[in-house]
Parts: sequence; structure tokens; C-alpha cells
Amino acid sequence: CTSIIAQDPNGHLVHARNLDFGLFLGWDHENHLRKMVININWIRTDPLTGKKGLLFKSNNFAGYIGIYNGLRPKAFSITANERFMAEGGYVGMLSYLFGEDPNGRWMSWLTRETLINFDNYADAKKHLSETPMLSPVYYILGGVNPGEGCIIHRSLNGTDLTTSLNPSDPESWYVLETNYDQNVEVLFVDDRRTPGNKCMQKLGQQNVNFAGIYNVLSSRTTLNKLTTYTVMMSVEDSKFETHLQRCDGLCWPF
Amino acid sequence: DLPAPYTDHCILNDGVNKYDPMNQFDVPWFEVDLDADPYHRWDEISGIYADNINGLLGVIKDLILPIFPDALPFIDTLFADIGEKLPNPYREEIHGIADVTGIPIGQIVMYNVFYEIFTV
Repeated sequence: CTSIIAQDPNGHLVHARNLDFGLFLGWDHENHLRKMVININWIRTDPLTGKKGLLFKSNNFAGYIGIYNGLRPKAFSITANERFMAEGGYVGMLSYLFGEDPNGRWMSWLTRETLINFDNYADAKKHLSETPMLSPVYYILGGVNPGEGCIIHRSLNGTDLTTSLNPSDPESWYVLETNYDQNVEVLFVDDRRTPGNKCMQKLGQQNVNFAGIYNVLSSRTTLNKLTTYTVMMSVEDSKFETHLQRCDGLCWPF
Repeated sequence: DLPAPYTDHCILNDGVNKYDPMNQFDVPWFEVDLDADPYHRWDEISGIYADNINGLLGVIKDLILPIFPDALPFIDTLFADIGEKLPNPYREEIHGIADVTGIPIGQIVMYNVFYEIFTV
């Protein structure tokens, strides 16, 4: 997977991601995964006004109730990228099963819970950073105001590292996360970071918009055989688009 | 760098624009009502996509069963047990999806905790 949050020269944020999924599982992306991608408007009655309305948006695979990508209008957006650690999901699952960690959250349900319960970037960041969970993950969190964008490196009981947009630094107008810690070199056979960074530099901050970021995410090897869809999000104007993706021809397998 | 022809390639160097906003409409929109009974929240989606979900899980079964022929009852039991320990509203939602699709609860649980399994 590859997630990007970028800020244009006027402070507008675009948050996007490629979902790469299904390695070694034998799924036919065309007939299985892509046909099951749906967008969801989550609606609820506002306890203050009594009116039913949109709470947040997400996309899902049908039948999957957790959330990998979501946007709460005028508040924040989240994507989740897989993080591999020695103390991985099996440790959390066993702890949960044996009752040692009954309050640990399943990854995609913590995302959903955050989208339901919080209405601003700071609170969402705190909740995603501090809540005990059952598996490591990278949460990529974007906001509505300039500079609101970060990568939260989650382990089961805390946050190991948080890297953020820094609008005052001319080199930090975007953050890009694949499946490696930001302070660690990527595996050379699984390098989507270097191609992604090169393409973002080619794009330039002045061209940050849906088209520009989509083209970065449509470039090899950021785009690869496992890429199922690209999500484009703008919290400011509540735009949420899911585009089915495919990498035809000779593409790197992951 | 990866060997050719797998070398990375930024399409911006070609002056190409692959973004077409109309393509977003290939993906359908649904509503999930958080005021509704959790058991019934997913009825519409589960009904429409029952065969797709079954097909997806079928591939996993085809992958596992040739190696571990007796794995299916174990999976159904283990993940059904996990399902009973899940907090609400998730437990009720998963039960609802299993009943509408006709897929055993353990397999729907497995599908829904796939991230945690995959990190193994």
C-alpha cells in the first residue's frame, strides 16, 4: 500500500492511497476483489439537532465492517497501511483470546470508532496514537487545516514514531508512507517509497490536486499488480472518490 | 533499481493524465445507518454481495484444504469462538451478515479479522 498526504501552496490538503492487497492468497483481483469494492455513507441522528445526516464516508470490501479508509467531513481523514513487526497481530489475537488484553482494539475497528466519536484532527490523532490495539499499523491521518497531516507508527501499546507535515520546511509539503517505518530503509524488492518520492518531486507542490496525486499513484511501482483501488480524499470539501485500479502488462507483482 | 521492464516509471514524465473523475462512479455507494439495529445494518449490502463474499472465501478454502483437508471445521469453530467474544455492535453486525449470506459465522469472523491474521 501507499498513502500520501500533500499540501498545496495555499494550504489545501489532499489525502490519497493505493490499496495493494491479496499477496499469495490466490485471489483474482478482477473477479474477486474489485467487484466487492463499495463506498459507504455512514449516517446517524445528531443527538443535538435530532436530524439524521452524514457522519462520515468510507470505502470497504462488501461484508467487511471495519474501515481502512475514511473521511469525516470538515474534520479529518484516515488511511491505514499494514505494518510488519515481530510482535504482530498474532500476539494481539492470542492476548485477546486469553483475556489478557480485553480492551485491545482490532485495527480497522479502531479506525471506525475514531471516525464515529471524534470531530477534529487533534482528538483523532490522540485516540489513534494512544488506544491499545491488537496489531501494529501505520495510521496516516490528515486534517482540514494547513499542516494537519501525520504518519502514526503504531505498535500494540503505543506509538513508536510520528512524522508530520511541516509547512515551514520546503521539503516537507507531503508525507508518503508505504509499509516501512519512516526512519528505516525499505527492502529493495518492495520499494514503492523511492518511486513515489521521485514522482512527487516531479509533480511539485504547486500541482497538488486530485489529478496530480492520482497520477503519482498510477505510476509504477507505486502502482503494481496487487493494486486494487486508489482513494482520493479532500476533508475541506468532503470529496471522497474511489477509483478501481489495475496495472496491466509487465508490472512488479507487489 | 528493479530490472527492466519492471523499473519504476513516473507517468508525469510522459505528460500523461490518467485521472478521470467519472471513473469514481464505477464504485457503488450505499448507506449504513448507525441508528439501525446492528444485526440488520448490513442487510442490503450482504444480500447483494453474498455470492461475491462466498467466492472470495472459497478461494481461501481452495488454498488451505489441499494442504490441511480437515482445517475447515477447525476454522469455523475457532473463529466462531472469537466471534462470540467480540464487542458489540461488531458481534451483532457479523451475525447479521452471516445469516443474510448463509455463510458460517466463523468464516465471516475470519474475513473481518483478516488484517490481524495477515500480519502473521
